[in-house]
Amino acid sequence: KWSLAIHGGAGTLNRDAMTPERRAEYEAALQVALDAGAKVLAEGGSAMDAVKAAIIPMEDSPLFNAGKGAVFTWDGTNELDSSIMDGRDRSAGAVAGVKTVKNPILLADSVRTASPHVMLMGAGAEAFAAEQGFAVTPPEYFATPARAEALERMKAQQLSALDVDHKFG
Amino acid sequence: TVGAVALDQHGNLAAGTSTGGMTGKRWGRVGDAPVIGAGTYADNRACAVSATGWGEYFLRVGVAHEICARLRYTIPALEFRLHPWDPITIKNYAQTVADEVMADVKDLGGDGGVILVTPEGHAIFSFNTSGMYRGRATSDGVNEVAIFGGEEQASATP
Repeated sequence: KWSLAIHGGAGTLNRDAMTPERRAEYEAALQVALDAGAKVLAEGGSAMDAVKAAIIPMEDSPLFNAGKGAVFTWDGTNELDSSIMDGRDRSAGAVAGVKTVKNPILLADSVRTASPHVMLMGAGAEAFAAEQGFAVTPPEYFATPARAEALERMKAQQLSALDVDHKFG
Repeated sequence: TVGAVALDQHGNLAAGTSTGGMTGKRWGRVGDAPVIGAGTYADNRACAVSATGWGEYFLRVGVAHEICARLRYTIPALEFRLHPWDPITIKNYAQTVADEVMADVKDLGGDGGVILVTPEGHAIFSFNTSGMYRGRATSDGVNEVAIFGGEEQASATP
C-alpha cells in the first residue's frame, strides 16, 4: 500500500487570468508531478524518493512558484526556499534564500544527509551546494516574464509585498 | 509554492516543500515552506504534512507539527490501532484535525492550506483559498483531485 498527495500552491485564484486553457496547463503539469512520484512508490521506492521525484518537475516548470518560475523579490532576484523531512527518523534538511541551485529540494536533502545541520541560508547554503557538487545555475534560468510583470505591477501600484496579487502561489 | 507528501510500501512517510516566496519580498524574508514544523513535517508515528500559503501565519501556528502532534497523541488514545476504526472514520478524524488547525490559521488572518498523508494511507487536503483545485492525490487504485468549495478568504490580499 502506498499513497501520495501533492500541491501546487494556494494562491488566490484570479478569474480573469485563469482561463480553461491555463487551468488545463496547470492540471497537466500537476499530473506529470503526480505520475513521477507515483511511479517511485508503485515500484517499491521510498517515500523520500517519491517526494523528490514529485517536486522536481514542479520546480522545473515555469507555472509554479518554485525553482524556474519563482516570483521576484523587491530587488528583482529569485530567492528559493525548500525543505524535506523523513518520517522514519525525523531527519530534516532545509535551505533558504538560495539563488543558484536549480532544484532546491535536492539541496535541502543534501543538508539533511551530508551536514549536521537542519537549515542553511543564502551564501552559506550555496557554498555548501558547491561543496556537494551542485552545478551553479545562472539567475536567468529562474526568471520568467510573468513574474517580472507581477513585480513591476506591484511597484507601479505601490503595493507592499503582502498586497500584491500572488494568484499563482 | 509546491509540495508533496508520501507513504511508501514499507510504511514510511516523507514530506517536502519548495517555494520562491512572496512577490516583492524584502529583508531576507523567509516564509513557511523551509521551516521544519511550520510548513513541512513528517513523523511515521503521526503523518506527513506540506503547507502553502501566507507563511507568517503558518510559523505562528506551527501548522505542520501541530497537525502531527495532535494525531500522534490523540489517535493512540482512541486506541484505533488496537481496535481499528472504519477507515472512513480514521480519514474523517484526520480531516477534522487538519481543518481545525487551518481554522486557527484563518482566525489569525492567514490564507493557505495543507496536504497530509496518514500512516494508513489517507490523503487529506485542507485549504482556505481557491488555489486548492491544484491539489491532487493518488494511491493504489485511487486518483483524486480536491476542489475548493468556496470563494472566501481570510486575509485582505487581492
